[in-house]
Amino acid sequence: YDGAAPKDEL
Amino acid sequence: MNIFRFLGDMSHILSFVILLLKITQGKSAAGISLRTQELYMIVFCSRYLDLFWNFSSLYNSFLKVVFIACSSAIVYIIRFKSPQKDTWNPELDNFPIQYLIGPCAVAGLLINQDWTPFEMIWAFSIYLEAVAILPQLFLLQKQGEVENLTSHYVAALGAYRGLYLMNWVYRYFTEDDYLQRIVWFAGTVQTGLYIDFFYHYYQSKRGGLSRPVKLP
Repeated sequence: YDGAAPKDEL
Repeated sequence: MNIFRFLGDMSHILSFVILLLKITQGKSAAGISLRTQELYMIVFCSRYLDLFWNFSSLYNSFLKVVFIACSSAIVYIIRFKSPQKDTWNPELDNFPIQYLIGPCAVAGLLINQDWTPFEMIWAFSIYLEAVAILPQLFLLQKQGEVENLTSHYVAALGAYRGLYLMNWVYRYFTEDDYLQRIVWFAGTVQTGLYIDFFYHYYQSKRGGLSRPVKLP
């Protein structure tokens, strides 16, 4: 899974 | 932050403004799906739970609050406020949203980033947002002809999704380690749902004419 996915979008 | 992302957020805000104007100034919620608005409220309230512990920017946090506030206000007005509540037609706006919420909840439990409760809720909100427009599109389809402001509202939402898609492509090529398959998949599905609407929107607005959108 996407460990690096940033939660900086809305 | 890139231009696609920024314009995407702006057109998302524009969609809220159009809808709020329509129902407060026009005093009518005719043609607007309360079901879709309720789904958006669920989407924002669940995804932005992390307002309490995640901080990435003031811009993000502010817009999260704006989105929750706007979608709640819209639901409140259509459901409880006169005269708007009397213009909502439950027989027309009767999409069975439990069939959207249920499968999205299951998908959120099964397919998420790292099996923590918030990641499950977060994934659920991403899946639910992808299909939240369906009750609205079905309502428009039933009516056949779409009022101008309503069509601008759906168009602004569609533009927001399209611009986010471009934002992901841009970020993929300009950033290292930028990968979010769940968001990309759901976002692509979501954008796809607007294609048919945009075709008819374009047909009725081209040449500077402002005819109402007609759906077959």
